[in-house]
This record gives sequence, C-alpha cells and structure tokens, in this order.
Amino acid sequence: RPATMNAFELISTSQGLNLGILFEK
Amino acid sequence: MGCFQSKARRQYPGHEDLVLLASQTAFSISEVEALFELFKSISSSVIDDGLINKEEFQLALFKSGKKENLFANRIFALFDVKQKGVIDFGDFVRALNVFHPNAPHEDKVGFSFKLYDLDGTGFIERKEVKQMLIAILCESEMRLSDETVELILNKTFLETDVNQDGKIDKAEWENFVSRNPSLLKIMTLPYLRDITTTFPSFVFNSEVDDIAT
Repeated sequence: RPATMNAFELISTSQGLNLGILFEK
Repeated sequence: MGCFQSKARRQYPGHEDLVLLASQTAFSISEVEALFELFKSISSSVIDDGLINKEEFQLALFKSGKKENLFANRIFALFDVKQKGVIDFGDFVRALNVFHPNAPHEDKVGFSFKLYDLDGTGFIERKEVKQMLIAILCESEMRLSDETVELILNKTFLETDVNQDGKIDKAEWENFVSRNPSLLKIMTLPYLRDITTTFPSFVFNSEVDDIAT
C-alpha cells in the first residue's frame, strides 16, 4: 500500500510535524 | 542561585510588544498573552531563560529532548527566522500565526514549501524527498525495499514535477497542493482559534484591562 502513496502524504504523518501536540495538556 | 541575565530575560512581554505582535498577526492582544503562557512552559522546561532551544522544542513535541527528528528540526529552523539557534517569543507568535485557521492560504503553501525544501535552494529536489521519506520510514519503523522507495519517488515526481526537470518549484508545489488539499492539513492548528480558553491563566498576568477575544 505505501507504494501507491505519494511521498508527501507519508511525510506529513510525521510526529515532528504535529504541532497540535503543543496544545494538548 | 540564579543568573542575572536569565532573570532579566524572563520578563513578561510589555504592552507595546503585545500590541505590536497582535498588529502583525491574526491574534488579539489577549490571545498573544495566552500564547505567552504556552511559550513560558516550553521555554522554561530545560533552561528558564525566556527562549526555546532545540532540546526544549523536541521535549514539547516528543516528551523527550533527546529524540532527533528531521521534521522537528526543520520546523525549529523555520521558527528561528534569524537563525539564532533559539526561538524568542516574537518568532514563536509570528510562526504560529501561519498555522492559524484564518491565516492566508498562500502563507501556508509558502511555509510548507520551505519546510520540504531542506537546503533552501528554492526547489524541492528528489534527493530531499528521498531523505525525508527515509526519515519517516525510520520514524514509523516501516521497512520498505530500495525499489519500493524509488517507486514512491517516481510516482511522487510524476504527480508534482509537471515540467519533469527533476525538482519541484514553487508553482508546481502550489498546483499540487491545490489538487491535494489534505497535504496542508498539518499547516492549520484549530487550537489557535481557542487559545485563551486553553490557557486561561493568562488573565492573571494580563497587560490589558478589558479582556476581549
């Protein structure tokens, strides 16, 4: 399945890009 | 036993700073003050000097300051616009402004382009996408063969690199994200709409008499 995905779709799932976590207490 | 410098720096932003930041962003003065509550907790987690260093940033994102992450490093570098190695409160507010639900779409597109243009050449190159792909595979502990990685890269560049010159320019990126809006989801933080409710303690340190959001 990953082979059918676009690289950017995979990249955007990185924890390092999830700034929302800063607001979760 | 504190050091004078760290004490001096740990001040609350003055009224003029708040007004200036509010005027430069989509945030109200009260919202800027609420963001300061968040900034304060992150910037004091390792060294209480009123600045966010890379370790503190990683600690806030991963609950571990030791975890190196390519994407967290990129976000840190983009927040640290003056390349000082630390994020000050102004940097923090102005960068988060791009993530506001009401921020202009083109700002989000521009920020995401810079995020993926790792070496800042003005193009997202195949080697950069490969580097990021390998990083996300390591992060998620997903194992893919080199052949599969190359297949993903081929497919990605077929979809994005319209003029087929081997790199993605800004116009190609704009075109691609307009067809795939879900890729910009990471560029919007709904929390920023409600920041004064998330950090209500800002009222105790408020510089404004009439709290309006």
